[in-house]
Amino acid sequence: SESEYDYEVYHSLEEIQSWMHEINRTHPHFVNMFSIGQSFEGRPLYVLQLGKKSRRDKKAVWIDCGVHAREWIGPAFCQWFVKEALHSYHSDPVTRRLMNQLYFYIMPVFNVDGYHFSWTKDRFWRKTRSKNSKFHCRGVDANRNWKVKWCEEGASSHPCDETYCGPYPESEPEVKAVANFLRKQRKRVKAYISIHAYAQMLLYPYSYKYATIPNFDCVESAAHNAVLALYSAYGVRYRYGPASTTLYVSSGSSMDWAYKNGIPYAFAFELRDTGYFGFLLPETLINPTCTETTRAVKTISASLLKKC
Amino acid sequence: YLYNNRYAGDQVIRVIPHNDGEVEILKSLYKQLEVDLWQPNSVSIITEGAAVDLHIDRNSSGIFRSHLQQAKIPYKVLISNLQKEIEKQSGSRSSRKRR
Repeated sequence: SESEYDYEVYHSLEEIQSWMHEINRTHPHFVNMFSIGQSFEGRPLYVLQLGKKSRRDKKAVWIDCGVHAREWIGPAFCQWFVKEALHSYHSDPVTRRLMNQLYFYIMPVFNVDGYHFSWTKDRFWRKTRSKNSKFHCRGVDANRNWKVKWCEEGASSHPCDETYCGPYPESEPEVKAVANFLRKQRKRVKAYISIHAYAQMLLYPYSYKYATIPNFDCVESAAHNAVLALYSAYGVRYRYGPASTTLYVSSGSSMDWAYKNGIPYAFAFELRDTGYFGFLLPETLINPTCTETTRAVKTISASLLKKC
Repeated sequence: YLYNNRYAGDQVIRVIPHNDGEVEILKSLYKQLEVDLWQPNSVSIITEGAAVDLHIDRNSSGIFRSHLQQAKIPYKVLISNLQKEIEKQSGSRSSRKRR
């Protein structure tokens, strides 16, 4: 049951989906579970709408986790965030205000096939599990499959490469489903957050050019406040800024696509760590990592409710 | 053993290339030995001064390290046995399995 669910361990895809059904059943006034499509292998792409249900249209924040299969701390964070939001609604005024005034669309596992494969066959699988008729290698890098500066620097057009961009943009049903949902909800979704791992950074557009985004001041301020909030938990310092200058210029990612499609606040988190455990972050670090990241995400969400 | 013990002896090695020459050597080794790049996530963006973390399977790690030593490129072994780390990561899971 939900009360016995252990948020401080990693869960298989099946356990996460059962947990979503249970959360949906036990919190009817705050949670609505739906599917936005199917993966290449036919698995449902579940999303939780989180927030006090209301008849009026509310602004929304989209959060996806698990774009890259081996980054297990992502799905752990998405589940943690939902649990924290529901458990602190009555005790934390900030949570209450966010849940009353916003919806959060939470996708705990974006790359459901890859995640399942990383639990069963290859722990370090990264990509989706789509097949390519001409090559024996499978999978596309779901963060290189978006229709924005597609398949240029930092992406590969070879199906066997880890950063394979796919045969064409949105070729991956998982990417297509999320893009379609965000296109439909364009008027309401004001922030896009994608959770990745292994760099301790908070990045925003652009990845693919050195230009400054039009609402730079607002996004920069939200990012700055977010990493301050994250630091306040355990003193972990995150680097933050435009991806092109903080990391390197590369082809467009989901964050760039979201921004280009009208979502004013688009971020990619790279959670812990920076190389000690890498993708094998121990379960003992799930709690602190998710606690600090929840502070950052709440700070970003709160900035949507301020005028900027 | 999780994953049929397939990661026993695999290592994660960190190299910080100091110049273009070392960057090029790393890129060619990456292609030759089919290692799994953990960071950065694309070989084309390996740059001097930035950490490169590579997962190397047990059959290639010796060759990889000897190439680095020949080229006098310093490296650090971040994870000396990946299978052990995997077992540790989901310690409770394996106990759950036993349950």
